Amino acid sequence: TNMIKKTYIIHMAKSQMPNTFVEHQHWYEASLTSISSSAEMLYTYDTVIHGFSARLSPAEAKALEETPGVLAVLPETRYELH
Amino acid sequence: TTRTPEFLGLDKTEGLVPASGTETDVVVGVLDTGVWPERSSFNDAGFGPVPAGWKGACEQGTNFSTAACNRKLIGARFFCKGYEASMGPVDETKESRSPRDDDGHGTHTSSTAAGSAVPSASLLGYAAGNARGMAVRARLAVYKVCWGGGCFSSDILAAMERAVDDGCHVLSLSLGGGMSDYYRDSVAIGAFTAMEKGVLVSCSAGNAGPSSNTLSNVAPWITTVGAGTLDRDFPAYVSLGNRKNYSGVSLYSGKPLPDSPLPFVYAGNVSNSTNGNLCMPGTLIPSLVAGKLVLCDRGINARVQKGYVVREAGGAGMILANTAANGEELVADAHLLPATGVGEKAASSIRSYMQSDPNPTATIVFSGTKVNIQPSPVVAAFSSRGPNSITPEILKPDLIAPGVNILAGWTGAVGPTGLTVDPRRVEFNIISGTSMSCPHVSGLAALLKGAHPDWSPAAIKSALMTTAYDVYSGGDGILDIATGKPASPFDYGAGHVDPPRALDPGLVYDLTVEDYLDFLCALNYTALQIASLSKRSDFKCSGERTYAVSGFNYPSFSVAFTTASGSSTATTTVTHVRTVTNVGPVGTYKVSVMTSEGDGGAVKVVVDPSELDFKTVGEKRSYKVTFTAGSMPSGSVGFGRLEWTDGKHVVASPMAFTWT
Repeated sequence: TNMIKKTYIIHMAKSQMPNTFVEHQHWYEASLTSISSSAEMLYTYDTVIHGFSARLSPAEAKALEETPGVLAVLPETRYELH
Repeated sequence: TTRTPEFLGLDKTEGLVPASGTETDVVVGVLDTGVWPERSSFNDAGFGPVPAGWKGACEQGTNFSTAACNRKLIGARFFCKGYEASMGPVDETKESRSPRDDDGHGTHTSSTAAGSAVPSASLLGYAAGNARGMAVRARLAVYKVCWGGGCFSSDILAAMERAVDDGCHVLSLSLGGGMSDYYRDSVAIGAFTAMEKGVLVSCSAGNAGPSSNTLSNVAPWITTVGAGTLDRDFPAYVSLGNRKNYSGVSLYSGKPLPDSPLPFVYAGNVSNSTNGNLCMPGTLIPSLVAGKLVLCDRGINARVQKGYVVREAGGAGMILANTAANGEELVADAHLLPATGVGEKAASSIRSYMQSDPNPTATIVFSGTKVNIQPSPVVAAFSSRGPNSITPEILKPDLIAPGVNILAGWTGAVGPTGLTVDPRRVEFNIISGTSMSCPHVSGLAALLKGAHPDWSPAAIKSALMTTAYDVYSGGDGILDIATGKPASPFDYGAGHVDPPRALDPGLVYDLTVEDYLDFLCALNYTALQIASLSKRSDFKCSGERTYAVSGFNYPSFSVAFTTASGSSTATTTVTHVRTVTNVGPVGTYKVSVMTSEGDGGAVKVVVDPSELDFKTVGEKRSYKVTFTAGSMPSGSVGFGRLEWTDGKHVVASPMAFTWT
């Protein structure tokens, strides 16, 4: 169960981006690869949130939560038409 | 849509909306199942060039080329990375990996919000008339985020991001995902930034009514829309062998039933299944059904599928019986066989007849489209209800709009029932849901944005809410079809939308981003939670200030009294503060307060000052409302209405009281 990947939405504190990065997307990618070499990024967001969505195992999600600059790691939810 | 423009008085708004220019530069973004761009509702005749600031695109994909867009439909994008990551690749034999709408829902909602005028529209002859969207001159951009397996939050966030960046002014989302705190809800999160950038976000309240505490999309920066009926009906009467007739509704159009009554059976008695009464696939015994009318109970499977099941078993027609869950609410369907839906009371009488007569017979008489049905509107039974379970101090839904039996544009991929076995193709379809009421309000918001380009999303929402009505012209309160009794602000919020009055509200309750941040502080959100929601990672609630939701400048009042334990005489006082901005002529407004009989009458409401004098446009005035209530049993509720009037404008706010 701990290996099954799900989509998570990761909120980042953009103001905490290290000076070594110029583009925030590169920082997001580096944050993701720091916890997994196989994690797949779906979208990066810059207008409605600062962050990205990615496929992660629960263990990877937990590890990402501990990564500097990460505000929240929220599991994806499914919405339905009304 | 047909009929709703007249029902909403849009024909009276012509003089209130600037004749040239502005509205055509308003863009409504619809996040839904995509669009069928060839429909006449997306005709761009009479439209000028695409607004200069528009950054949207018409994305190419399966059965969809960039040429599908025009000066009306100025953007079409699709978002499926999240869907495909969870569900596997989009099955292109069933749905288009493109903005094309293979479902119908998105074409319906987008044409309702801002479709072009189409003469002589109808569904198989029903609801005939000139169809138009609410903001007929606004532009449309569609963002396909919903697929066969649902709508995923990573895609919704991506679409909201693009819609805001593209330059949409209004976003319409007829979808929901249960109840969660705002900082966990992607629609609420996306809507926060949209609001910050001046984009109004209108969302459906949900179809989980008539139970209480069933609302979706309750963030205060979202406009939450419930559903009501129109003054239109599609009667189809059940005529029994005992010569008694019962009213039902139907959109059946086809070969009529024979003149003579047919044998009539209850599905539960002609089935080999324990749930045969529901007419689920494969549960009816053909030899017992052939050539007969079949009574099926509503529930579990789709209403139109029940008709198909009866037809496949050889039945001649179907009567669809509401149960207690639906009460007297009648939802019309374009059934594949002669069929009508009847309310719970009629269903009960019909069942009694079937049990008492050894050889029951019946027929169905279809009567087409009737208008001027009164009373209307009534709150739809399915419309989700308050109180607001996330923030009880914010009254939701905000308002209601037409959402029952709404005619609007439809996909060419499926028939009006949506069943794969339905070979019919129609340009318009009639469907129901808060999905249908939401784009009405989205379009009306675009209308207001066009007339008042400088108004904030909060000001537009305020105008829509404070001018909504909660009584019929005779003075009786709007009814709830679920109970047959007067509805409450937990059902309709501020009331039913009234566009001519919303264009000229007199006063508005405005809100800034800072006000919303203060609201989050009042909810005791942590810095991390506020940062996730607002992108402000350096924002901190001040330790020097006292934050209170009662000071949040919302256009309605929701007051929660806490009864002191062990004391039956204790009184509780709650004070709210509001600030109104004059957007009309100079003048003096006087206040009046009405509280409902019963529990609402137990609340003393004092407004200070009781008069507000405005000498200039844009002037702001604050007032204080003190609510004092005696002890009431926990669970008690009461209601009221606070109105400011200058003799011409009436600026009304609903009040809801709860005791815990």
